[in-house]
Amino acid sequence: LPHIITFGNEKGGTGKSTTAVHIAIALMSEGHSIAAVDLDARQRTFARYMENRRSFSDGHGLDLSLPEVSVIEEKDDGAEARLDEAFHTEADYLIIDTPGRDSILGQVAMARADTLVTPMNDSFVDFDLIGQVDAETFKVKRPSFYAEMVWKARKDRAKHDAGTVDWLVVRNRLAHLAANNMVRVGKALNELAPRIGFRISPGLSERVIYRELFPRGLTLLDLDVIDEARLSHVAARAELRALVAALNLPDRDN
Amino acid sequence: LPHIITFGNEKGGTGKSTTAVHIAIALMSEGHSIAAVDLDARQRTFARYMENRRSFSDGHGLDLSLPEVSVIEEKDDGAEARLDEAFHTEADYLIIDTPGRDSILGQVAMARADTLVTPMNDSFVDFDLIGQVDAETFKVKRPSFYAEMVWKARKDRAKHDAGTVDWLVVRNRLAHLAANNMVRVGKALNELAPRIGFRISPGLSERVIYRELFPRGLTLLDLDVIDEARLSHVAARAELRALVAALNLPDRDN
Ligand SMILES: Nc1ncnc2c1ncn2[C@@H]1O[C@H](COP(=O)(O)OP(=O)(O)OP(=O)(O)O)[C@@H](O)[C@H]1O
Ligand SMILES: Nc1ncnc2c1ncn2[C@@H]1O[C@H](COP(=O)(O)OP(=O)(O)OP(=O)(O)O)[C@@H](O)[C@H]1O
Ligand SMILES: [Mg+2]
Ligand SMILES: [Mg+2]
Repeated sequence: LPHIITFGNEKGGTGKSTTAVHIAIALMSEGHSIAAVDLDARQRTFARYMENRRSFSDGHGLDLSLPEVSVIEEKDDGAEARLDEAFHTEADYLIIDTPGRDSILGQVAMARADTLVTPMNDSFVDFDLIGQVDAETFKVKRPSFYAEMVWKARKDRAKHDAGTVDWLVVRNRLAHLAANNMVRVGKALNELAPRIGFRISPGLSERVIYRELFPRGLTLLDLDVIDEARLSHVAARAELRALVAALNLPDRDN
Repeated sequence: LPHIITFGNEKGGTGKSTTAVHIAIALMSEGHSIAAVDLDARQRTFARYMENRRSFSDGHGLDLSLPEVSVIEEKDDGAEARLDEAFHTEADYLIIDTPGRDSILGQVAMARADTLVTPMNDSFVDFDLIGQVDAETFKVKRPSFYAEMVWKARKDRAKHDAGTVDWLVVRNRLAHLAANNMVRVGKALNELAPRIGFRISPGLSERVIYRELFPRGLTLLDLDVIDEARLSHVAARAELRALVAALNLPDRDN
């Protein structure tokens, strides 16, 4: 059975799709086979990224790695069956990109995840969905509704097959200014993490390279193939490698 | 009747709530009365911001400007009636914050808007919902589904009262690096704007000041009240003023 990595955050625009795409391509570059499900049947960012990748690859006679992607529209009959089918892929990893809204299949993907990755902006606006903080001390007053959804998903999973969900909260779009705010969000995350059971990792910093290649479906890992690698990308590559390492994925045969 | 300003973008996390909050507070600082509707009954970012503002104001004996905010849950009976009631507020401006997902009341708010503000990240990932671009030339190949939704909303509005919707696309979280990407996104926006009928404005740059005050419900415009104004905020204040000016709001009595 595949190791299932779900990218979940009900808050919109926190980097779920961007992080999912980069992790998928990083894992393929390490020789793993990847299947993917895009549960955002309306925006389809993950699927669009890979369509662009396929067009570019075919158009230039390259042989870029491509995961097989199923887009699943929740309202279709047979949607749950198609998701279940994906859970039984022969690929090493199943990557599930979920929408930035409440979604039934998104909750299934959260409960069935081996690894749940929740990217967020370094912002108390994003933090507000996992915990509310005191305005003066920035201490966590109470967990909030997304934390409760994960708790519920883990209970469902425990009943289903006694499995556990490794929950990793990833700080996305980190910038090298904003020190006070970064420290405060970091403290609030560190305080909440043991209470509701997640690990924390820095993620992809704010870098144009993580978004400017979307129309060609490329990532920084492909740039030597098209002869555009730059010295400035060395730090970004190290960042992506560190993020993959932080997932603590179990060893899989290549 | 109020001048209705709707903040709409089906893409998540593009800055709808952040921009709505800052424009609401800027308009109040100019002496206008503001009513607000938060159509994101689940995350309630706008309402949460104002709850934090009220707590901080009360807790410190300040007299901070506060709009009256109604949170409307779409699935409740009477939701449409409550939204309609808001359309008849006596306030100068009605600010409507909509969710980053497909929503029936969000579409009503789009059709009934006098001004529709669509903030977006400077990214082809965000652009993809209004238009698809060619991977090599970055020229716009076709408008995409959010553009179609606005087109349909404008038709509905024209039938309803022969009114028009002034659509302003606002480039949010602009950073001073990323010149190539910024130029390409700018060209694509300039190409699409006359075809589907929107104006373009720079918005709030990427600045921590626009997010770090959320727990206290404050904005940079309140900082002199709490004696924390800084020289670095002068540029941010100019940016917010320029954004309000770009809305081209009609004159309203103060
Ligand atoms: N680390 C990063 N550096 C630069 N830009 C980023 C980064 N992460 C995300 N972005 C940009 O931020 C925006 C939101 O990212 P993305 O679409 O991946 O988020 P999402 O959580 O999948 O959103 P949604 O909730 O709409 O599915 C996009 O414009 C993307 O290009
Ligand atoms: N100009 C800016 N500078 C710095 N941070 C910003 C800026 N605009 C938005 N943010 C941050 O980006 C994130 C997304 O912003 P916001 O919540 O306002 O977007 P939204 O479109 O309302 O999202 P949703 O679709 O979830 O309602 C938040 O963490 C917010 O604090
Ligand atoms: Mg996404
Ligand atoms: Mg919002």
